[in-house]
Amino acid sequence: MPQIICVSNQKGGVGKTTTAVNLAAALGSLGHFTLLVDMDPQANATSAVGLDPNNLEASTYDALVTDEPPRAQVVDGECKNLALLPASIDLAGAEIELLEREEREYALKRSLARLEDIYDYIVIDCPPSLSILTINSLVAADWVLIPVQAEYLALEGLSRMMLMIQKIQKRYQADLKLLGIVTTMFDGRTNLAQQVLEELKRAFPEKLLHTLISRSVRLSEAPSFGKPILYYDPRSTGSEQYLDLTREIIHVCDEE
Amino acid sequence: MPQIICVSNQKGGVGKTTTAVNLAAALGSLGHFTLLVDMDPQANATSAVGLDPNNLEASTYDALVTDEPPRAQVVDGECKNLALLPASIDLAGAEIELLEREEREYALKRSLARLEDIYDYIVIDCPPSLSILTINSLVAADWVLIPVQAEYLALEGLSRMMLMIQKIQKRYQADLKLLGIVTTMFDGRTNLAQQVLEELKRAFPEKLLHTLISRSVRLSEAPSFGKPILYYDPRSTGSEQYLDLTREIIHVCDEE
Ligand SMILES: Nc1ncnc2c1ncn2[C@@H]1O[C@H](COP(=O)(O)OP(=O)(O)OP(=O)(O)O)[C@@H](O)[C@H]1O
Ligand SMILES: Nc1ncnc2c1ncn2[C@@H]1O[C@H](COP(=O)(O)OP(=O)(O)OP(=O)(O)O)[C@@H](O)[C@H]1O
Ligand SMILES: [Mg+2]
Ligand SMILES: [Mg+2]
Repeated sequence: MPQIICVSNQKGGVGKTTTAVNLAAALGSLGHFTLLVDMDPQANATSAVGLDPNNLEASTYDALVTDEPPRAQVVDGECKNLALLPASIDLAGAEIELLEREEREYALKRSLARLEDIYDYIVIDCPPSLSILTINSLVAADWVLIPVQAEYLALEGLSRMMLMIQKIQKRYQADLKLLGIVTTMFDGRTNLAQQVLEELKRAFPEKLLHTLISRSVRLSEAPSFGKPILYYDPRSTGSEQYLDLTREIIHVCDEE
Repeated sequence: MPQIICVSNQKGGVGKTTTAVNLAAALGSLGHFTLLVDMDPQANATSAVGLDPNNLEASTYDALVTDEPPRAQVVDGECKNLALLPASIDLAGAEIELLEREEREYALKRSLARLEDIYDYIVIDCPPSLSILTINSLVAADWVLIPVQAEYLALEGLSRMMLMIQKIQKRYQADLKLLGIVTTMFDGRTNLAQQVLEELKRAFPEKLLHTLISRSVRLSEAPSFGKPILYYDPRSTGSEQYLDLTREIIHVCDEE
């Protein structure tokens, strides 16, 4: 059975896609067969691994609203052991369509259950909201990973995210566990970043992951080349930090 | 009649809240009586001007789902000519409640029409989505202002935003006009930012506003003090740039 990790935070622009894509790619490069699922109608994860969201054979939308098993596409080129269930623009329509269905919160969980047992890990990228697409992702997951930018506004929203996770655990998926909080776009030269980090350590001592992801322009360039950082610039800080983060995450998942 | 400006982009973390708050504050400081409307359940604009989203007498939620006129609160302290219609956490519930109503897209427009003619400008901060709350904001507005981070992923989503505006103009509000695109968090030292700026100039020559907002830590510190940049650090680059942007916006609104 694969470990299913949902990368979520309703705060926008905190590094959800960057973390989901680079975690999935690093898991693949370490020899774990990994599926990346793009649940965001923006389809940023899809284009960050080089696929065109407007030109897909099958997508997450199909997996959610039809009875066919999900059809993942192997990510070509250098990426090892990586497959993608891509997002297309009609995924935004799935929100409305799912609202009228029975057990609408379980659509993704049901769909992923139909995948043969070929993956070791499944990583889900979520939109910046607590909508039905995010609820589906949390219900389908074993773990939730929360990226947090080292900024004041991102810190504020964290308690709401925690409330949401508790609600999901009570009503839909008791086994959902918090994998951890990862600090992203960290710029150690600013007081603000240091203060936010101190606050995160104080408020979530057990759950703040040790690996920090620094702000680095190479990370924001990589998506324009359709490649995870590991394959865009293997010697960059971003690449090393996402490999470290991935090893830390494997360790947390294995401990349970 | 007030000029109603909706600040929107479904891409997360591009500076919507920072732009809405500082535009509204700058309009107030230039002598225009301004109402800031927080339509994002994250309530970032509400806390960025020093109010507590968990401790409100009235909110945007009430304005949308009850028949009472909206009750704005004057923003205390140094902010001149600024009032706020704050967001509370139950605004997320309004999404579901509005879906079952007749003419659900017009709830905010109807509500704002009940305000006496006391404001010169109304500025609306939107969530990072194309949900019913964002549609309400676009339908209620005369102008839409789109902040775009000088990053690749933010550029990708712009065409979808334009499609959404066209849809709103056709189906709900023919008078909605694109005020312009404002480049935010610009760091001129990186090639990526220069390339994205070139691309924006090429793709939207008529609509890209001249004023650039640079990346500056003072801007991201200000919300933690509950103050717009104008009152947190009046001599900062951020403060000057948002004043310049505001004058440019007043000029565009007046031209029509
Ligand atoms: N460590 C980093 N250093 C520099 N830039 C980064 C870093 N991580 C992400 N970025 C850039 O910051 C922007 C926001 O990141 P990303 O799109 O991954 O966030 P997100 O949470 O997925 O956004 P959304 O809420 O829209 O889904 C992107 O342009 C990305 O390339
Ligand atoms: N010019 C700037 N320089 C530095 N930091 C900035 C700048 N503008 C905004 N920020 C910071 O970047 C983060 C994202 O900005 P903001 O929250 O305004 O974006 P948003 O589009 O409203 O996000 P969301 O999609 O979650 O609503 C915030 O922490 C903010 O303080
Ligand atoms: Mg994303
Ligand atoms: Mg915002």
